[in-house]
Formats: sequence, C-alpha cells, structure tokens
Amino acid sequence: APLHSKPQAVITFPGELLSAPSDVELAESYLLRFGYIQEAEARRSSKHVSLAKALRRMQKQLGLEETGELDASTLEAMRAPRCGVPDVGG
Amino acid sequence: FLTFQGDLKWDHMDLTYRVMNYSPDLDRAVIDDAFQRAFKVWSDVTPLTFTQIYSGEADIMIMFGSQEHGDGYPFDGKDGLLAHAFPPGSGIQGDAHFDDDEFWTLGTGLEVKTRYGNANGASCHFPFVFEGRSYSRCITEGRTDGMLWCATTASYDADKTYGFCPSELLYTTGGNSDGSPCVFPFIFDGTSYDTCTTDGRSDGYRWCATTANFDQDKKYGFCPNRDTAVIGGNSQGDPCVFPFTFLGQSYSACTNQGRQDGKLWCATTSNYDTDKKWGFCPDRGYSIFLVAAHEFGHSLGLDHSSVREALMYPMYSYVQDFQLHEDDVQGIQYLYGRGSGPEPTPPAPLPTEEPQPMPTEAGSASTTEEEEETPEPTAEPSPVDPSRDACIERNFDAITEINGELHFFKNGKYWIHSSFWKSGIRGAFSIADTWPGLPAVIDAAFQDVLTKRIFFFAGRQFWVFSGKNAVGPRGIEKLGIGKEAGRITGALQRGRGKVLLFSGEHYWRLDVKVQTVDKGYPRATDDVFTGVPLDARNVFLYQDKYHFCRDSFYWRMTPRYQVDRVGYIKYDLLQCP
Repeated sequence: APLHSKPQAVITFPGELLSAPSDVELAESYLLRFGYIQEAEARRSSKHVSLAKALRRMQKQLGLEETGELDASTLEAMRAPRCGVPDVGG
Repeated sequence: FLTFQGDLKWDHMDLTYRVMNYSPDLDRAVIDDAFQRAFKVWSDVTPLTFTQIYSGEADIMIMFGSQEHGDGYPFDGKDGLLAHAFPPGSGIQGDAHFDDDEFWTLGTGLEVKTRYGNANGASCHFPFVFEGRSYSRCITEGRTDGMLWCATTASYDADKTYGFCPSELLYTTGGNSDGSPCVFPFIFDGTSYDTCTTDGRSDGYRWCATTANFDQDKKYGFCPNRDTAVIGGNSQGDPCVFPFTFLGQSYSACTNQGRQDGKLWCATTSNYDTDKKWGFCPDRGYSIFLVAAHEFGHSLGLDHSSVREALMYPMYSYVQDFQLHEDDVQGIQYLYGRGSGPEPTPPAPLPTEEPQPMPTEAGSASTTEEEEETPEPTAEPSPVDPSRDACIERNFDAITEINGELHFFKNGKYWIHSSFWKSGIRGAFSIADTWPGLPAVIDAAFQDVLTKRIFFFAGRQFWVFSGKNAVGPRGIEKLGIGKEAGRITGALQRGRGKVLLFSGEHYWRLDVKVQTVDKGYPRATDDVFTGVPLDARNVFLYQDKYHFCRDSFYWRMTPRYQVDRVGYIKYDLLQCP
C-alpha cells in the first residue's frame, strides 16, 4: 500500500484521452455508433430534438424508462461494457 | 428477440468454427473449452452442430484483436466494446471478434492455469500459504531458477500441490516454435532484447525469439501473460513492477492514486515518473464464455434482444450459473427449429444371419516371410448383407487398417474400403464369421506390423487373432493398463513392435512382443497430439497418418504431429456418394 495519506493530484495517463468526453458527447457518439441516430439525421435536425427522439428509442430498446432525457440510468447504460453490434440497422 | 433483416441464417446445420489466435490472458485449453461450451448453449436447443477445425475456412472464424483489427469496426481499448460478430454468410459473415484489450477471464478474476508440477494442470489457488506466508500471486520464492509457481490448494505447506505459472520462460504460444520458451537475450533487427517485446509488430502482441538470434533463425513465439500482467494503458501484457515510484512516492501494490475513476493501476517499470509506462491491474475481467455465447448468437442470426435477462441483450453482466433465457431459445428456434432432442437409442442387434459358406483356403498369394509364418486368415469373406450400407451409419464402433484396407466395424458387421478398388465399399460382412468369438461391438483394433496378428479390444477385454485362431479374451490389466482407462478408442502403430493405445485423454505405449505397456505411461494425449479432439471416438493409422474421428469428421495428423486435414468420414474416407 502507498506510504502516504495525502491524495495525489489527478494526472492524464499517456495513451488515454486528454479529457473524458462530456455527457452529451458520450450520448451522441453512443447513439450514432449503435444505430439510434444517423449521421445525416444528426446534421439535419436540431440537436436537441434529434437527441431526445434517439434517446427514447434507445431507452425503449434497452428496457429503460423512456424519458428522452440524458438521465443517470441512461448514462450508466451508455458506460456499461457491451457488444459492438449496433442495436438498430445493419 | 430479433433476427437480422431478412432472417439471415445458415443453410446447413453442421457448422464449423476455427480459432485463429488466442488471448494471452488465458490458457489456450481454457479458451477452447469456453468456446466449446458457448456453442453448446445453442446446439442444445437446435439441430445445429459445431465442429472445430484447425485449417482452412470455417463457417465461423474466431479471432482476438484490438483497436482496428482489419474489418473497419475498431475496438476501443479496455472496457466499452467487448466483442462483435457478423450475421451468417460467407467470407467475414458469421465471424466473431474479441477485443484483446479486455481482460479475459471466466468472469471472476484471474484464472491462472498451471503447467507441470504435480497438480495435473489445476488452476492456482489465491491466496495460498507457503512457509507460513500468504501469497496472492505467482511467486519465485523457494526456487533458485526464477520460475514462477503457485499452490493449487489453500496451503502448499499442508498439501504440497503446485504447478508452474504462465511465463515466457516456460513456454510460448503460436508463432513457429512449437511452444518453446523464450531465449534471453535475443537479437532482433540488430538489437538485443532481455524481455518480450512488441517491437516489429503493429498488433501490440508481445513476442520473443526462441533462439538467441531472431535475425538469423527467425524462430519466435508469443509470450503468455503473467498473473501480474497489466491490461491496457501503454504496456499491455507487461508485468507490474513493484515497488514503483509515482510522483516521488514508492508503491508496492496497485493503486488508484492519480486517477479520477478509481481504477487500480501500476507502473511496468520501477519509475513511472521517468518512464511513464503503466497499465491497469487485473480485475474480475469479462467471461469469455458468456461473451462468446452472445457473439455466437449473432453468428447464427440473432440480433440484440430488448429482454434484459436474455443472453442477446447487448450489455454484459456476469451470471454464475448460466441458463439460456426463453427469449433466446425462441429466437434461435424461430431460425433453426427445435432439434431432435436426445440422441436416439441404438437399434437392437439384428438377428444372427444364416452361416455363410467360407472359402477354405487363402485367396492371396502372399510371399513375405512374415506372412508365411503367420498366415492371414481369410480370403475375401462373402457379404452377409450387401444391402446394408456403410454410408447410412452415423458412426462406427472401430476403424482400423488391415492389410492396407480400411475396416469399419459396427454392431456385429464390418465393411472394407480400399483406395485401390474401384468397387469402393465392400460388405457388410459378419464379424463373428471372420473372427469367431468376438463380441458384436468392438471398441478398437489394430494389426501388428510384424506378425500381422490382429488385436481387438472391447470393454476391458482384448483378443489376439492369427487367422481364425484367437487367444482371449484377456483383461487389459494384463497389458498393464489400470482401472483409470475406460474403453480403448483406438491404436496407432509406431514402427515395429510398439503401438499407442488411446483411452479418454490418455494413451499408453504397448510393447506388442511382450504384451505390456511401457513404463512412463499413460501420458496426456494433448501433450503430443495437439489440435485433435481429445474425445475422439476412433483413433487409427491409415496410409501412415494418424486419424482421430469425432462425430462425422476426422482429423488427419502427419507423423510430425501437424493436423493437415479435417474431413468427413463418410465422404472422404468411405467415399460415399
């Protein structure tokens, strides 16, 4: 065990992203990667509308409460280890 | 459940799979076993069968890789994406890929399978007590050769059972060195290396040379991960180095200092501050069995389910006593049907046929001294039932080469197939007519190269035939084969006077002349015959190559122990239409 009791500073480890993605960035990349939102769709619609619709779709598919919001359980699901096959689409 | 668009499915039920490479996290046998169990999840509820092959293109090709691994769908380092698979079809379709930046286990943490020692390959027991101290990792204490070992029970002091831990000093995997250990230092590209390296590779796998000079000998293998190997970071597979210095402080164990996410990590050199080499410490890992069972569901045509408890739900969760969910069963049976349930009971033996007239003298003019000394029994016997077709048999009790021709035995009958005869298969002949006194069901047979006598095995008895004259039955314990052996599944002649007898996952070497097995046996079949099924139903020598049969397939192995063909017994050996 470490010999000190003082908390160390948080550092960025080489090979890791400089900063963790924000919740919205995480949600966008998740919804895109697993087929809940198409790139073209994301560009066309206003971000908020598009995200809410896709979030509902994702929440329904994964058996979560369909809030259309980026709530804690949705974020937890997005951070969970999973299969790389898209949930929607080819 | 969901299926892929268009209900993509296989157009045949007897699927093959091939494991292209193995993760260094787990012993190869553990991975093979996990994949086998994962396929069984699906074959238990459908008519599908799965057979592992070792060369050529299989329906389902399985590989480990990291980041971009050749299919345009990159993995993402530790955690996150674990694996993916493609729906049924040719080429990459049906294939399953596993992210080797994950820590692959059986779901409950480090699985360290030992080799050698006296624990028969058991896994390490952590923690274990050695000389009064408790250890939770493999150690070199108590040895002078630096080899890592562990106890396989809670106390070495009490039980004295141990084995050696995975280490590049013990063996390598893959490559071209048949598992030989690393040789340190070795020269690669003019540089000397004292440890395994990823230099010269783009896939991040650690390798070493198995001679002192790779540039000259080109002999190499991949390094198995040690129990202290890190996952991810920038030193994947390298062992933690304790103590290490981080921000001026010394650490003798994995720490979460410096991180926001609380994950444990360690340095892989003695000083993180100067070298910046690090990785995550082993955690519970992900069950290769559970992830594989899910991915193989995709390979068979199932898409993700929205039922949280179903195997095909996209998120990973560990369950100890896995049972396939009804949703998964409905999904797979929608595609392939329910299967036929348990194996049908074999039919009762046919009534004994009328005795057939037998030729009274040998029909072949043999000229060799050996054959004259112990004349072969028969000319061609008359078929007792020409209508009974070998091609409709699902398997055979025994297969062996007698006088250069393959003999297939089943339930009181046998057929002969010769590659030199255009007529193909002859028979069915009666075993009782040709070898009176043998039981209807025999397990194995071989012809002694020297004397041409034929040895038959059934249960724990054996018979030796010279012509129609038999000695036996005698118990196989007379040969020195103990009660640990079940049925003898086959025999391989090894030069003059020695024959390997197989039973279960072991084999014995029989000295045919003195009719006892040699000292030092039994041995584990997979120590030498690597890549063939260990639960082979029949083992025999044919045209100087070893053949191991399971289900409808045979694995052919060269005398240099390389599997050079996997084929169908019916179509390739019997040449059925």
